[in-house]
Amino acid sequence: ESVSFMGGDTYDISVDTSGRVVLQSIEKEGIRMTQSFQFYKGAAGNNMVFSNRSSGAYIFRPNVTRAVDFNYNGNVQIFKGPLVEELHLTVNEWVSEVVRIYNGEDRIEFNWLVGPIDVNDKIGKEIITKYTTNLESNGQFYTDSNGREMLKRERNKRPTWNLHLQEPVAGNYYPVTTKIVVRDEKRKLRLAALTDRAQGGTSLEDGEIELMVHRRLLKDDAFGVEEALNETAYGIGLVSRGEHSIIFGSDSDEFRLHEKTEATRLALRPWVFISPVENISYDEWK
Amino acid sequence: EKINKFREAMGIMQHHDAVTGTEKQHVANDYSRILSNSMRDGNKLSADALRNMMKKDENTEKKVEFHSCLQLNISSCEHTENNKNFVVTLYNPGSQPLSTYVRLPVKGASYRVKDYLGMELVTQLVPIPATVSKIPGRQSSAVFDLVFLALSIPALGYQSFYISEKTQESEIQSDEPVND
Repeated sequence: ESVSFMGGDTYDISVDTSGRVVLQSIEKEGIRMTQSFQFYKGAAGNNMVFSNRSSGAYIFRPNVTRAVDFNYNGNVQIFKGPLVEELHLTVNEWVSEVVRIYNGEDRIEFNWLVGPIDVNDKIGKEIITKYTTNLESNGQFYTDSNGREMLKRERNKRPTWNLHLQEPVAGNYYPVTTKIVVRDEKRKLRLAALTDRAQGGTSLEDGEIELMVHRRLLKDDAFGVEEALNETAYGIGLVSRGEHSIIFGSDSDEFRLHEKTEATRLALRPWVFISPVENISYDEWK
Repeated sequence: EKINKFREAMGIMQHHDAVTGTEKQHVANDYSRILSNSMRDGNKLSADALRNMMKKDENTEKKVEFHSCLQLNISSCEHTENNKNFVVTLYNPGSQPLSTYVRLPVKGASYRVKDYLGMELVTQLVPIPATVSKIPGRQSSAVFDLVFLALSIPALGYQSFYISEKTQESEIQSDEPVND
């Protein structure tokens, strides 16, 4: 059956005409989120002076202050079943994802697949995914400290000195080992993005979470690697696949515990072993 | 000896270059080699440990094989794709019981999953996206992900599931009325 939305009893999830995933909570009134892929063009300089440094393995240095949208020329497919509902979205030839809602779970899984990053235009690119909500986070967000406690970050601010950022995007990026959170104090709501690996992340606008998922750059940044961050395999750029879990909830101790448990559960997944049993029936095996 | 090699590999991977990817390419390749070898040795060790926990079958000398699929992240696993009957064992490394959805790449059109009590579980087959099938270097004949819910895997313990591909013949048999 051809359907244009999914999300079980909890969410209404669809894709708009520009290829953004649009989510609305059925249970929690007023919660809306869009998710999209964008990219930064990496600065390419000669590294002779500070202002002419390239974006590379050590430094994230976009030459623009806003991420660029992808031209959406892809397609969407939705699959529904008793255990999982999936939305397969192809944004372009090298950016796609699967959005999943498992029966009985409140997290929304974004399984992204990015690469090989197209650099035929000779421009290095750094790909991000952005979760945009209507939460009023007041310039604040939280990132974990190597999987341990959450540290409060404030946009364009540092705790102990007056800051004037010359690079407003990179200067607001922080390490995210497992979790990044925005909260709306007035509405007592919270949005957490759980990652499956360490990534860079920020919140450049209120209610927004941005995570960098893949990078391919054509110039060395002169910090000692002496190689551009341009890894290839099979003669082309690398493909990266990973997962973000998004959870919404009230800004309560109970939800924070749930967030923690989910992060642990996703980080310590079971080890899967396969044993072929071609000539053994179930009863014999049992 | 095997666990020491794994421990050493994990130590090396804590170097800041390995964490952030600021190493030279040939170093990155070496890290992959070290980690991959350690995972392989770790798998042997875990398989031995699981074998020790299992009930011994006195009728057969044959050891049960336990294979890890290190490419499950790109929906590829030769052991689930090329076998019509296989057992999936999930080891829970956490200190709390765990319930989790399991996804396995398969090429058949219908599967039956039974737990150790003989209960048949609800399953779902979801197509593997074409974009995943086209990942360079991915060699897989899987067209679906087989999904089922594994309930209550004990803390620091394991649970196994018997999976068999449903043939047309077995489906016809299962539709027959059951006699008392």
